[in-house]
Amino acid sequence: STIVLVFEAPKTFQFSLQAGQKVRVGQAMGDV
Amino acid sequence: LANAWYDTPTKWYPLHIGVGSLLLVSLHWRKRRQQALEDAEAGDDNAPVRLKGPWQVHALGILPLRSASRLWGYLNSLELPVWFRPFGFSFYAWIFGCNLDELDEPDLKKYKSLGDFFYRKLRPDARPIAPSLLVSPADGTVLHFGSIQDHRRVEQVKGMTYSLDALLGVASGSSTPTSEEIHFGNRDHAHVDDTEFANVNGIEYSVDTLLGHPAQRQQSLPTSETKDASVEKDAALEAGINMTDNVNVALDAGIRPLLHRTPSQSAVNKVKDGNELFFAVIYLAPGDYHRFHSPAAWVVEKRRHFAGELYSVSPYIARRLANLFVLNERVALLGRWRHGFFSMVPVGATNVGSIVVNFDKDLRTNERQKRPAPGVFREAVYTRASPLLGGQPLKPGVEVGGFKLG
Repeated sequence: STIVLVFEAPKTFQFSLQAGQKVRVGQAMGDV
Repeated sequence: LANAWYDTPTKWYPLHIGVGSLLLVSLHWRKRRQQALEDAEAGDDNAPVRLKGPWQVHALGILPLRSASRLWGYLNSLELPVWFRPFGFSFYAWIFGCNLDELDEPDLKKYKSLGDFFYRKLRPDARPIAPSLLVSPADGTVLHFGSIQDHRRVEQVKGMTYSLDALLGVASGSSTPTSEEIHFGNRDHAHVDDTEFANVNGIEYSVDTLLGHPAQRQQSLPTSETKDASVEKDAALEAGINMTDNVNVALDAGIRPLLHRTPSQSAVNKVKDGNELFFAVIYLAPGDYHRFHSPAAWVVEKRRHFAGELYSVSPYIARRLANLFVLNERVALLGRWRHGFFSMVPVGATNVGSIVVNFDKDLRTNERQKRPAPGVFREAVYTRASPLLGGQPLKPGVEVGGFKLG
């Protein structure tokens, strides 16, 4: 199963992730 | 000749499995080729998404994956003997790397079946929510993320994209409350002038816009119960969502804010100046915790259920099967947050075809029924959950639903 997020955000939004990284519920994914 | 015709006994032989498989692949390939030719002749860019990829993908396409998924779900719902449960689930946890220390119910004997264990709950303190604008909605692996720049196409993997509109659905009008919803809260003042327009307290909208295109929209259901307005205002403040003029006007008129919105073709209207569309894809492996949570403070206005295929969504298939997330069964939860449009799309797979949304008891996925054509979806609006916000408000980290086996 997969979850796809699509959202609008300011251009200054930055993901704090790496492709292939393991994440857990509630872990920070990005911020403006 | 007549004697040969009437007297020769018929002897049946089993077809070799290899010959049978070749025949099925050949028939499937011919059917796909015919569809591709029809699409090309029609010259339609919006033709329904078809299966594309190498031969492994087409071989996968001829398997009855939805039936297999339902059978898998049934087998895993069978109650296991109590004595077997600790060994069986411990073995499963060892194979797939589940952390049993996080379980809300640590006694493995209490989980009746593998399906029950698969949909396990975690201790409330097992997943602290980071003070960030966007947090992970699930345990899993980040497959891909980035911004959407190339004409509303989302990148599945490097160089392979799919249409954002195909993922979220394209409506022929605005959101479509049922007739019950049109008159909600102001039944005495509502009336329909003619077949073209309905007039509710001076606010006009086209009947076609209201009811949507019958070919694309099968059903629109109001869900959840109305809450107190003060609770909704608190939720709005918490979610950081501005109450727009449109919403206030609609409230004054005594009808749902959703009716007042501008009709649009796409789920995502033009983004605001200074904003961009972003996406992130998280893959949940079989051993992962399979409930999903809210990734931000937002309001879910509606859901669109696309009853598609149930291909595996493993990274191996995602790299090979084009339009994987558009072909598979999925539930698009659409709404807004403080920066504009927001959506979360749980996509089913062969082993986990059942998608649950906690605040939507009407949602039924992976059902045994004739599937609608690709791109067709069932829609429900959540205006009754909070008429003030026009949807279901969610805080970051709140459990939204989950994936069940089969």
